[in-house]
Amino acid sequence: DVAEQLTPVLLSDPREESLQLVSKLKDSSSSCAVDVSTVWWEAAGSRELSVVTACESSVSLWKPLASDCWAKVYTWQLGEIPVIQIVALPDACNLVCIALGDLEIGEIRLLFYSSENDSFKQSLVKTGNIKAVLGLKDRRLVSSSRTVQEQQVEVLSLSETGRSKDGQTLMAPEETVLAFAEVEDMRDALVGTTVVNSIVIWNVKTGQLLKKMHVGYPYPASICHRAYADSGLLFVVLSHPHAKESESCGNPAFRVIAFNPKTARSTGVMFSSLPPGHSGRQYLEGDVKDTSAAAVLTSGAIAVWDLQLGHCTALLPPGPDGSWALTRWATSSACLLAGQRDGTVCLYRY
Amino acid sequence: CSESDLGPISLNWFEELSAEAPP
Repeated sequence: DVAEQLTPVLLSDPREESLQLVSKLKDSSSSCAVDVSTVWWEAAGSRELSVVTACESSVSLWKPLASDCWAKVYTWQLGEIPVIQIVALPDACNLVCIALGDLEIGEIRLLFYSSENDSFKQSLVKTGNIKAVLGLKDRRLVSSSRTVQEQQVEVLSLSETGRSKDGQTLMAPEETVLAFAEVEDMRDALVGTTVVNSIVIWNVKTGQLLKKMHVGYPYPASICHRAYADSGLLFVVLSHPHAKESESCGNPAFRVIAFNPKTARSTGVMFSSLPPGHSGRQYLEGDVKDTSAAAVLTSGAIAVWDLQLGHCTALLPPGPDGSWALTRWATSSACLLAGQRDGTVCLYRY
Repeated sequence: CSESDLGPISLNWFEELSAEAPP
């Protein structure tokens, strides 16, 4: 594996200066932030990139004002089941999904604005023992769910007000799917990572499972974040939340692997290690957009990497108010969202 | 990545695998 022979290149002093604080959102009514995301929202004829924040019992929509300030537009109150994550639909406008559950996702809801009633609404999209969910382009949602006997992998189409009748069941692999990634610029291609470290490729249009390929890495349960095809190869960006430091690999947070889907052979292209001084267990959660990755480390800092260079390019230390809990890219990697447990969300220009 | 490491590469891998895979 080429990646494991490379010496990780790290900036000796990744600085906070490459992240410039633009604005700060503080939800005074939120006691425990669980996720943050961005969504396109149209109001009075203009489409704006808005911010969605979630705490356990409610989800709020924020719109931009002048001077980098933000105003809360609406708060959806949820029921007794806690919100676990926001599921953004990449190119949708005026709607966003959320996953709710206790230890695992038990239901997915759509939050939207109804112009008919001139009101904000919510509708139930799916229930079950849901292991993974991802919003796809063209208002589609893919999820893997388990019953005692079998796994179901399903792509749902969403209308502006809820689940539509069009859906596609995908052929499920034997092992549980943990994460999905759309293959960029290939509308019908979808990949997933499984609990035994396989990459699977589906044809979403036909539902066929096209290939299962082993990641070839000793750490289990890799998570796929991004996939793109180039020159007959499939490149997949993976993270390894459960990896431990080793002499041969360093302390890998993210890896880019090239697969030949025809032969299922693979080779490591680049890997991105933790910044110096961050050893042992590595990070809690992360996000990838374009060639940039960001993750919250167990130290409470946020690290940002350039995945093409394998460099850590910025490090945001824990603030005076406490550790960082969340980090997400906005619709482009030019803007990073960073959240603290008390509901404060900071927007950084990167 | 060289072809020898990864085996023969096809630019049409998605269409070819779709034609080969069970429906």
